Amino acid sequence: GALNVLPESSLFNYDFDTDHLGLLAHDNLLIGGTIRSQSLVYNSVVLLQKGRVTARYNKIFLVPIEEDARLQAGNERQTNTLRFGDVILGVGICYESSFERISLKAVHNGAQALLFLSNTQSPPATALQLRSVQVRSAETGRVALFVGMAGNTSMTDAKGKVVWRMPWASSERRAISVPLYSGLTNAVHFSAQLSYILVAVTCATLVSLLWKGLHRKAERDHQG
Amino acid sequence: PRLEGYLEVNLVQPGIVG
Repeated sequence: GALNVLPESSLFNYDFDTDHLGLLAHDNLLIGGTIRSQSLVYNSVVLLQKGRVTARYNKIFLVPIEEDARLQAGNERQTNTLRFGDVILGVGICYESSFERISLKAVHNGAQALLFLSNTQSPPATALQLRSVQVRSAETGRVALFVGMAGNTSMTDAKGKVVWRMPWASSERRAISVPLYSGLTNAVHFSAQLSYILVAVTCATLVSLLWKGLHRKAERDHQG
Repeated sequence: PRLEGYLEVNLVQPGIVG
């Protein structure tokens, strides 16, 4: 069946264990909310299938103060990919779309499309998040879905261009076919190494300038 | 990147401005 996706939602703050959470859904439902796990409360995305949680991602980059004062951050080493049947989806929650690492890690772990669930309800903030999602889409060569509470819910093509977008404050349910891609873009291939290469080039340049400077000084001292 | 297939998705936007 199709995957039903709802946003990271303030309507669904499940303050109980995931055992009970599963009872809420009998369909293929992907939804975000704050979820307790033992004594810790996370901001999570869960995949519910036939009343069971079959995949879960705990938000790694919590919003400073608002979230990190009361929630537990997900482990940075967990993967942010969820498997749905044969499909691997890369997920991020709310402003995690600002972090390049989120989409790079997902794609390195086989993500065929990206999915960002948000609960942001101000027009400028959702517009900004959508822009970040477009960048994540373009750099990874994946179609990205942005799912919001109040507006800007949208799909990009694999080059980051917004294909369609839901109007602000509209209540909509839309059936779509999401194209799935594999393979790595140059940005994904080289982004990890690029910073090391730039540091190496900078160090080599500094050493060479220092060397030349010392050499010239030695020449001048010799002439003088 | 290569196109490998499609995933059918129902997207829901609640339309709530809080």
